[in-house]
Amino acid sequence: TVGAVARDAQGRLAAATSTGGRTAKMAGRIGDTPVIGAGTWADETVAVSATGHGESFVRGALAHEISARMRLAGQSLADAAEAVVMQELGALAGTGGIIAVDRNGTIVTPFNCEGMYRAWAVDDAPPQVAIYHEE
Amino acid sequence: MSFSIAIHGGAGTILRSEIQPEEEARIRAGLAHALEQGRAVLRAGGAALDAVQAAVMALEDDPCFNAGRGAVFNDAGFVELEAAAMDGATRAAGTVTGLRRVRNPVCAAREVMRRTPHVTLGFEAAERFAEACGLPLEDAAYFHTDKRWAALQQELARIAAGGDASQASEQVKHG
Repeated sequence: TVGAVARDAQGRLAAATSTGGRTAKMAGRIGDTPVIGAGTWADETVAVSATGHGESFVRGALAHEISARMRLAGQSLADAAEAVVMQELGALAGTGGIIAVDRNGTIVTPFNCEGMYRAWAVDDAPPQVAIYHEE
Repeated sequence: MSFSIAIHGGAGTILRSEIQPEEEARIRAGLAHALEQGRAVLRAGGAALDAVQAAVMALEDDPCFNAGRGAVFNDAGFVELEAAAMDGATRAAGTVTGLRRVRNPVCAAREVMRRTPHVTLGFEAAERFAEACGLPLEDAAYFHTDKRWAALQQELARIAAGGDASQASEQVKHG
């Protein structure tokens, strides 16, 4: 699965995700990517794109859950994303991660498996490209 | 106001012990390229929605990643592609599922958002819609990579030997 989230210079947020799904998935299976709120979400608070065990993201509506925690519980993006990926995703027996950006331009990329291919940049600062946790 | 962008190219198939240096270099280059495609849109004053579409298109075009031409195969031996796009300012959203021939599924998702009153289109109807929108289509060979085909054979053999289809190894579990 691949995805992107962005905040533009006008403060607008957007998310997009694309996937081939899971190797040897049953023909006709629909994963979390096209289920709005599961693997992809954007509102005026946060934009989220997910990768990982799709059924877990669907069962937890996890992309939307990050927004809900921020809007309704006043959590920061970092706290909301950490809770969703490290607690809720695991509780659903899922592995994977998310990328997200909030209305302030803050970026987070948490994941609960060995690595996640990811990259990010703010304005014209040098791009960051990473795979493993320590990067 | 500043702009920000982040991308991902998947998570579940990564095992540090199994990624060769040359492959890792290609992956990192692909990520950097996709990030720049999106950042160029933002740098020019473009919309976040256009930026994420540009970044995802670059990732779909790169066989290193599980989307578009690097997509994995289903149990019947063909790709079924899915994509989504969502605009936070308006909550407009478009998604597609079950595509077999559309080169860039994220563009089909964007067209669902732009041209229809619906959120999701799937399978043959979605493909006909994408074709009517003038989106580039490809034959099955475009989406074939030896690495993904080998992963399918490995996983089918594991299941045939009595393995649980829901307990795939990390190498093939998800993209």
